[in-house]
Amino acid sequence: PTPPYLKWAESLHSLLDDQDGIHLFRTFLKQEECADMLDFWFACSGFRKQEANDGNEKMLKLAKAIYKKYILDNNGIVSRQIKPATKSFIKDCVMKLHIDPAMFDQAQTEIQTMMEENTYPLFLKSDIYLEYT
Amino acid sequence: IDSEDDLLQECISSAMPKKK
Repeated sequence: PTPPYLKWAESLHSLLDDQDGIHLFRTFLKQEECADMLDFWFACSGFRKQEANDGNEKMLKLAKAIYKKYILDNNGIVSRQIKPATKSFIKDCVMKLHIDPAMFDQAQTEIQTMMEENTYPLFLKSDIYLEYT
Repeated sequence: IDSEDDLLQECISSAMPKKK
């Protein structure tokens, strides 16, 4: 069978589908001071998954927490990678209490594209990954 | 603030793949 670390090189999704892969990628991102991008990506996925079993109040609290931590501060690594229009859309949703499971989807896609084009290829060439393999 | 962070952390963990 293919060892997991070779699968990680196939696509960002194969990497993010493996606990050890996530751990190593996060260590790399931490070095580059952009681990927040990965946390945000997972927070968006988690937010979308919560809809079925959780009440509106919890969703609102969570949406506010994600907004405050990653988007509100324009100097934050995540905020800097998200388009202004996407940010104002999320801000509007939070302010008007329009909480929707898909409200972070566009922002997540933008961060994902950034990782696919930038940090993920760098990770595959990094000492951290090469030493692991 | 703590509970907000906990909520966020719980949300992030819920999206991670389970140990194989």
